[in-house]
Amino acid sequence: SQNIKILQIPFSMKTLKLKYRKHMKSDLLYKEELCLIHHL
Amino acid sequence: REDEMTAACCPRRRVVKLTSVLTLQDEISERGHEALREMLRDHSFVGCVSPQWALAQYQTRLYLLNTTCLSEELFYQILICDFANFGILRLSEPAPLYDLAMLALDHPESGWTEEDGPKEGLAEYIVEFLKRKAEMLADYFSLEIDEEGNVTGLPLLLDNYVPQLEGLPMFVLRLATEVNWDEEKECFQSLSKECARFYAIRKQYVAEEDHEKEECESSPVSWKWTVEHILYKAFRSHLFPPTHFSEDGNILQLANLPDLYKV
Repeated sequence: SQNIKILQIPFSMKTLKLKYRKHMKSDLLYKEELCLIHHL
Repeated sequence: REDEMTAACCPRRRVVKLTSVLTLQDEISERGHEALREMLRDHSFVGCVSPQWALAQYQTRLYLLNTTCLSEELFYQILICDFANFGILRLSEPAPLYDLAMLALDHPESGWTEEDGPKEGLAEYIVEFLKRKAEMLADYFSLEIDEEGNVTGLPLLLDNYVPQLEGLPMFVLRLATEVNWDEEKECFQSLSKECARFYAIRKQYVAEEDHEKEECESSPVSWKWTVEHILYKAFRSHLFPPTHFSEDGNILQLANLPDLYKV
C-alpha cells in the first residue's frame, strides 16, 4: 500500500452546495429554453 | 494490461486475475474499432467548439468529436483496465454522504417523487448502504468512505485530471440506485460506468463565464487546456473507441480535402 499515489484536491461542501444549486437553476432554464424552441 | 504504469502514471502494484474483470477487458477489445483507434492515435487537435465538442484533423479529413462521450468511454476503459491499481484523490475536507444524497434528491434529474418517501429517510438509507460497501469500494476503486459516512477519497484515474465535483451528489445517488450489487461482473461493470459518467467532462459544470475567458485559454486550469492536453492526449494512447462511435455521431466526419477541392 506504500506505493499508492495520493494527491490532495481542494473541496468544500459549502462551495459545492452553492455551485450545485446554481447549476440546478441553469439546467431548468436550459430545459425551458429547449421546450420553447420545440414549441416554436 | 502488461504496462507497468497505469493511465495515472501509478506503478501497477497488483495483477488482476478475476474472471469478471478479464472478461470486461476482453469485451472492450472485441467492440473496439481499429480504424477509429488509428484516427485518434494520429490525429491533430484543431480546437474546442464547446466543453462538449471539439474538432480534430486526421490525414485529409476533419472530424467533430463528442468529448463528453469519448471521455466517458475513456474513463470506463481505464477503470476496467487499471482495475484495483488506482491512486487516490484525497478531498481536503470530508464530504458527508447524507448531504450529497440530499443535494442529488433535490435535483429533478433524480426522479424523486413523494411516493418514494421522505428524502431524509432515503438519504439515511444511502449512507448506511454505501458504508457497507466501503471496504470493496476502497480496495478495488480507491473510493474511500469513512466510518462516519463521509467520502474522503476518489480514484485517481488519469494523470493531472480531477473530475468536476459538482457531479459528486448524483454519482453518490446513482451508486446506490443504478449499480447491480448482486452479480460480480455486472457490479464492476455498472459501478465503472457510473464512475466514468461522473469523471466525463460535462458542459453544464463548466461555468458560463469560463466559456468566454479567452485569455485563460493557455492556463493549465482552464477547461480548454484540460480537454486538449489531458483528455485528447489520453485518447491517443488509452482509448480504444467502440464501433458505434462512427455510427451514432460521436465521431463525425465533417469534410475531406479531395471533396473540397472539387467544390
